[in-house]
Amino acid sequence: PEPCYSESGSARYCIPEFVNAAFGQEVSVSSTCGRRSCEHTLLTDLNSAQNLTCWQSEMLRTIPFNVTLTLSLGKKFEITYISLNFCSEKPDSMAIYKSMDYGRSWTPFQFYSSQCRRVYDRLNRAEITKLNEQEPLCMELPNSADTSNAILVFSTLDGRPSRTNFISSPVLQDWVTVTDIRVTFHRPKISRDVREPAYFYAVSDFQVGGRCKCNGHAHRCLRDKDGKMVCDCKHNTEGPECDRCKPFHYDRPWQRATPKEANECLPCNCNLHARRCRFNMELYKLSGRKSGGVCMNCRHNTAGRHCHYCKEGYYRDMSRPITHRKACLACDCHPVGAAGKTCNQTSGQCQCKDGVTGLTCNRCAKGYQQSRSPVAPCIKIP
Amino acid sequence: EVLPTLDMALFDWTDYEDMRPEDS
Repeated sequence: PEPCYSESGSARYCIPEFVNAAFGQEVSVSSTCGRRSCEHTLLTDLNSAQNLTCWQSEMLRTIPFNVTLTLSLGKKFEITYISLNFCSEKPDSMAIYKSMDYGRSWTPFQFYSSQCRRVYDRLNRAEITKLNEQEPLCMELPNSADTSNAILVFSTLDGRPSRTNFISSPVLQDWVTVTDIRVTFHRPKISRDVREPAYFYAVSDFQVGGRCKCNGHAHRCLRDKDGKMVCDCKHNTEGPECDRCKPFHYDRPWQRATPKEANECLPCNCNLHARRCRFNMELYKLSGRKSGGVCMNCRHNTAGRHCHYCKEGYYRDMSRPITHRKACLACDCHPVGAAGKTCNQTSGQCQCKDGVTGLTCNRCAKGYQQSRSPVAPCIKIP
Repeated sequence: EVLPTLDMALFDWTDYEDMRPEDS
């Protein structure tokens, strides 16, 4: 079965399966206690309670205590949660950042601190309304006495008003879109009782739950010939996230699919006479948001936005369908009998000089005879 | 009745040389 099409062949909303996008991915870290080039796969390997494998930072004895983990997903994902399973005590202050442009720019996703104001200059548990749904929150890390279960889960949509209407919320769709995630531990839980304090961070599992972002136009992501992850786009879409219409499918603007409407890209109607077309918003609006495609370089002597009529100097052969290569025939107006080279585009009738008749104006009308003058080729019989 | 087609050979192009079609 093809998830992006119904049994009758009509397009339908489809999305890739929900996965742990971090699984098996490399994490780059700013500090590690052991080998420097182990790629820290223990963070994103299979997390088994019977065989916990941890990444651990080096021992941190002086300020700053900053340590960063950076995870590249290699593709845009829409993520629902990020979870960290600590092997050590949870830190006091940490921040989660996201990038939507493969690490070129970063924006904060979430802050955790016992002192939100002092460490991050943020309100503790600020209110999220419909007006600031892309605002990162700051809150205290949930306490856990049992370090063997020291899991931290950040739910990206938690507390955001439009989460129940995610499908029609471009703001939240944007909020959950990431290509890279960076976790920065800023401060461990400081112990005042130890004479020579030394701290470290240790994590056994770094998970990112979400779906490969394909805007409702693909049910899976694949590796392309260069090894890059891309959506397996359907519905006449293309691009890494099925984020544009395929060439010649510009009859309406690209849109994200929804469960109610697949919004597939539709081909332009050029009656088989053009290979390229463009989208015109004015025409689209004028058509009642039905069709905005304009054919380019109509061939076979056709013209019009759908190559649906014959260009000047040609007329329509009604015995053939408009899609036929020879649907438009040359007017063939007589060089002397006709007043010009163009003819009626549907009947093929040339415009005849006085006293001249025939489809191509090649005969003198009844009561007229041929003269020697090319200006008045037929004159009335006296 | 079929009307005869215009006979290009009958036209006198003396004063209208610039209008003369190439194949006449």
